[in-house]
Amino acid sequence: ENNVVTGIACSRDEAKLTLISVADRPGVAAAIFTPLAEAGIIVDMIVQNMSEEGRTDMTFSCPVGDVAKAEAALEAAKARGEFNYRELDKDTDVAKVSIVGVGMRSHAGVAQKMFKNLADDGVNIKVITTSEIKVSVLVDRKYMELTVQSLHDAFDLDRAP
Amino acid sequence: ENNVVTGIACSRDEAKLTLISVADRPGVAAAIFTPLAEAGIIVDMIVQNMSEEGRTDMTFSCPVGDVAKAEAALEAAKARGEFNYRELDKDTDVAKVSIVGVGMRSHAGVAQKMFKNLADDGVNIKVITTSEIKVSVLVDRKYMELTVQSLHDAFDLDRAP
Ligand SMILES: C[C@@H](O)[C@H](N)C(=O)O
Ligand SMILES: C[C@@H](O)[C@H](N)C(=O)O
Repeated sequence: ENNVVTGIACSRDEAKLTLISVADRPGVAAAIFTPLAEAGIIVDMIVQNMSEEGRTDMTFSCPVGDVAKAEAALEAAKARGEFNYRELDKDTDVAKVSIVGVGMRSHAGVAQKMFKNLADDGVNIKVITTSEIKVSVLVDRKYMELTVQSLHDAFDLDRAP
Repeated sequence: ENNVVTGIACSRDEAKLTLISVADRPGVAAAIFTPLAEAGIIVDMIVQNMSEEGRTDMTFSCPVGDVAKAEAALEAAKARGEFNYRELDKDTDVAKVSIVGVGMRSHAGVAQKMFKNLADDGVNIKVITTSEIKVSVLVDRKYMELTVQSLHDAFDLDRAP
């Protein structure tokens, strides 16, 4: 597991926005990202999980500086009836921390090690998303340095090359 | 937008498993992936969105052939009190479809175009996750070929080089 992860990435200038309780019907995701694209919001992460009773939440991240513009664009589209949501949750207190490794054939082992490391530090995971070469989590921003250092140690990344 | 997306990836041999209503406390994600790693389950996607009233869902994908082993490992860990969930939702009828592009600085525009394309084909999006170079969705497996062809057309990828 150790030599599979070759780096830790982090970023603290993103905010997390979640549209709580959107309809799980074709067209809803397109309707949500139309006003965001038109307003020129730079969206990084997009996370949606399975629905329950026909509703689900839609989360995305954008620069902290874009939050007001994103909210205005979404509220205007909602007022025009383009889609509906119960509430827009804005969290500007997040940091994204990722473990990076090209050979992560099975995420289960490296993910478990990453999550266990965060748990041992008492850090709660707000959001998780993965790609072929990364496992990324959103955590409280105050834990970013601690988490990055702790993961460096856990995956033996501190050794000088 | 068009020349930013350079390819469409797809895979139909993954299943989607969702642990519905897990506790949003440090240590829970680590506890869930421990039995999966020990059982040698090859996990590809991991998706968790923000929690509500202290509970959230944990979704992961694994090869269709690993579903029974994954379920047994999770049920055994639950029986041992290592974590709790209300229900394990198993969906073996999914396909993963991704748009790929290195310069996707802002996902909002390309994501909106992808989601609109799926909506126009009447394809419902079950799960969404992104990385720096990809937007990936899980859809009903029966729509995989249609979706891949439709996205090729939408992003002008069919032109001979
Ligand atoms: C929630 C949203 O993703 C919806 N299922 C859609 O297809 O647009
Ligand atoms: C739900 C799960 O991610 C939990 N928040 C944890 O940190 O383990």
